[in-house]
Amino acid sequence: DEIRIWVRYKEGFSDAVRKNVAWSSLWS
Amino acid sequence: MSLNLHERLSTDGSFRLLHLTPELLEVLKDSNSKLQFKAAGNDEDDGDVVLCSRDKTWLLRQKNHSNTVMLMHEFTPEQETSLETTFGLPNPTSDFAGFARTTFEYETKKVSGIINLDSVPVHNGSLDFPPADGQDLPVKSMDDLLASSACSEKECLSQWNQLGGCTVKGYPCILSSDFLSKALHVTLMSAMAESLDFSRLKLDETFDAVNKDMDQDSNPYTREVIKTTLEKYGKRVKDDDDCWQLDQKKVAEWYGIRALRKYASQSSIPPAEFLIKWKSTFPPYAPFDIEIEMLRGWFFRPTGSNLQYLSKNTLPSDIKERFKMLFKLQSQWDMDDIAPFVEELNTKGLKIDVFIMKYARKRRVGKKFIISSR
Amino acid sequence: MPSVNVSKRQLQTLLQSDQHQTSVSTPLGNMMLEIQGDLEVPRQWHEDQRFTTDGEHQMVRWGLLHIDTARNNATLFVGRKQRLLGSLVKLDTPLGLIKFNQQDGTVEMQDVFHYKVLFKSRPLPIM
Repeated sequence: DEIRIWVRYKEGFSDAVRKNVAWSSLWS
Repeated sequence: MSLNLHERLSTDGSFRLLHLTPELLEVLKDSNSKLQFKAAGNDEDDGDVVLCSRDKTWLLRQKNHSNTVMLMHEFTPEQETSLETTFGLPNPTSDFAGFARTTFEYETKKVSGIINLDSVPVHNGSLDFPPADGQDLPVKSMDDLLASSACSEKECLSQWNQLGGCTVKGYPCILSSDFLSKALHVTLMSAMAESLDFSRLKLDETFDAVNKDMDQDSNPYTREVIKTTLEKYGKRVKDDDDCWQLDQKKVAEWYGIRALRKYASQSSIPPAEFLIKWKSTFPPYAPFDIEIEMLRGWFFRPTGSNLQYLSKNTLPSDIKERFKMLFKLQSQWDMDDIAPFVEELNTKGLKIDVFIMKYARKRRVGKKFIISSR
Repeated sequence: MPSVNVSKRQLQTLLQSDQHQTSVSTPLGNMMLEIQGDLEVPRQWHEDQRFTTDGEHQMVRWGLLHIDTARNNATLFVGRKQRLLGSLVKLDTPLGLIKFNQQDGTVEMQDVFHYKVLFKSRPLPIM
């Protein structure tokens, strides 16, 4: 079955990193 | 309730998720309000992006995460979707299609907006300002200034007024300290000569008083300069545009600081003598009360009670070095005299005596607290 | 010194009437789905009943979401082999859905999410 629909599970959740936002990244 | 979930083969990368604090939600709900994304600086990627309402500023912070987030929209399929009977569930009642995925959110942190004064010239009253075509001036209008500041309009104008910001032929500039002092002096003398009420100074009347008998060709005290003077040394009267109540304490302090600079820079001066000198700098008959304590943060006492001018700008920015320097200049200080010299470095917002105690010794002498080095 | 106003035209009636999301989807028909993992889905068209076209968009049906509205529980069936258990979660801070249009340089806030459907557990096989 070449149609692959699948969740590859991740053990943990990470969201610690924060950084300021540059103008160009709003539009990219 | 069962829903069929689809995803577009090609998703849209132009969507973002933005944290909406209660304050931001209120701004959104107000139909008269506006929100604007801005980036400070002169180059597109120079400054950080902020979000501004009319009176508040939020800094955007990108918070990446490791999950899959799919943004989906309900739709009615053109063809009837074949039923997935594998799971033995009720027939799906609707269809949703994923149109975007995101791997980060924009947090919104309220900050104090800062006006951008890069490229705003200082004007000393010279009649040559601005240059004829204004080409050398990158900031050509107040709109330009606001657009280049990571700042809401209200915060920008408030800082502008406190800094002595002015426009000359539409070009934003900061009035120099000397020019502002002259403008204040002339304004006070003219207002007193015309018996204007210091608690209700109207711009038109004040401007007319200053310009009475002035040669217009060589007069630097334009309407805008008078307005800047009133904004800096007064408070707008509520519900009356173009009318200010003079802040007499602020005016007296301004004269006092200049008097300290003039009479107490090279050597110290006894307080009684200084008070006389200070008073002498005012326009004649000016009704301002003065006290040495008003000038705390601008003098130290090298010996006994004599005063000598000291500017924070000459002190080290490192807190330990600053205290070291202050104790070198004066071995013992009243708490109230030393606090104004160090409070700008109290970035964590501690109670001022707690902050001072981290770097100095406090002892009680009679009713006063004396601060000395550890 | 760039700047751009945020249009809230699409949100206006929603905000004025004080309606906001109380279940899986918002009053404007949007939903936020989150999975602790990578969701793999084909990006090429296949001649298969799961692939359909809606207007100009080609899409693939990848899952089935079942919500128990009484308990706010959710079950997500992914493909033909996986089942995930999750829930409808109220967001600590509502999230604005904003579109940045590169073509005309405009910005529009299109919706506000107060809830998301979240799946944090390891997928179970479908028996």
